[in-house]
Amino acid sequence: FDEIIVDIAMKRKQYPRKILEYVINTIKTKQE
Amino acid sequence: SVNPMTYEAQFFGFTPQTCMLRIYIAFQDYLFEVMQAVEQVLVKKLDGVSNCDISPIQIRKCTEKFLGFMKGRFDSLFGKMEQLFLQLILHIPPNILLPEDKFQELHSYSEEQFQLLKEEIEQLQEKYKTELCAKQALLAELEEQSVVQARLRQTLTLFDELINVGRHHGTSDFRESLVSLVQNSRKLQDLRGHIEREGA
Amino acid sequence: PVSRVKLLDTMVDTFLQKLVAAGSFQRFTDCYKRFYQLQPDVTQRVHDKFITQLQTSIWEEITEIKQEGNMEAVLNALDQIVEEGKGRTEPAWRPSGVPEEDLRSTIVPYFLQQRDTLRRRVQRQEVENQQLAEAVLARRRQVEQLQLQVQARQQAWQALYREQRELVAVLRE
Repeated sequence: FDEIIVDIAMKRKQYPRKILEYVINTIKTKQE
Repeated sequence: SVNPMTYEAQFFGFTPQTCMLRIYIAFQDYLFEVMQAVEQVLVKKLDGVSNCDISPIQIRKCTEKFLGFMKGRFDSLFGKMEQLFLQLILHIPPNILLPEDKFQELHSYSEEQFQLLKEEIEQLQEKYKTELCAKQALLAELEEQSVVQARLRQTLTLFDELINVGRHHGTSDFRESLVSLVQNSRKLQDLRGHIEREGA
Repeated sequence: PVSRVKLLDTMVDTFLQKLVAAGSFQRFTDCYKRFYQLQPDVTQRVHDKFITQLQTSIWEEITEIKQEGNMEAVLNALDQIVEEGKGRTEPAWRPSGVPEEDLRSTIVPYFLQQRDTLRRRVQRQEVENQQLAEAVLARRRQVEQLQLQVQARQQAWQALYREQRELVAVLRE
């Protein structure tokens, strides 16, 4: 249970930033 | 009901309860280790005493009695400390937002709004493409117009040159000169006709 | 506000004081009564050592935990975050449990930025195209003018050509 909590919490912390990188790259590529 | 303290785990990288469990186990181990060391010292001291009627078993019973009491107090005190830790130290107050979530308060977008925003972006992209195509078409037409204008000007120049040629050979206005030529030739014809009649 | 690190030390200190109080010499000798009667000095020394060793071990553990997870810096950072957010009273946002939903808000600012950039570009392009269109219309007029001029000149020349033909006809006669 504890591992699941930490896993979810880490995803919540890191994934938005990672996904944001992809989103920003996509936007930039589209603009180019 | 367990409060998973996920938001705290997001900040600390571990769940506060796990942290407290780790501290509890470590402290408890120390308590046991120290008690064990105490008992060993006492037993060793007894070895040195002649016709001592205290056996190691009896020492062990004393140790268990003392440790039993200490363990009870330890758990009670640790429980209270744990509560304070979880409330005051390893706790993110409900009114506090972690930096990585600051967007959440700035832009709470519903699904519909999000879709609308994406559609608007798509439309703008199409519109931008259209405008760019229009620009290409306009530039192409300007280019074409330049060519046509050059061609037309060339034609006009040609006409001008023709006139200049005429002028160069003494006929100021080519058209006038041609008219006068026609008139003169008609006069010549009349004259010739007249002469021929006279001659006849 | 008291820093979390200080709070932590205070709580552990209080915990230890109470634990030491629970393991008082009185209680220790109650449990090891016969040994105490046999060797009171040794008992005293062993009890002192017991207390000292327990405290040292527990403080070493706390120090280790602080160093291991860089706990002090983390707790100080949390103090900072709480200090910055103390102005607000209502509950702050928390993950909804629906990743898509939570992610939306993270992405939206960049989509808004993209939208604004596109808006500006479209606007700029529209203005530029407007100017180009005017230029094209002006050029069309110029071309028409030129075409008219050329046409007029051409007709003039054709008239001339006809007259020339007449002349030739006349001269030939």
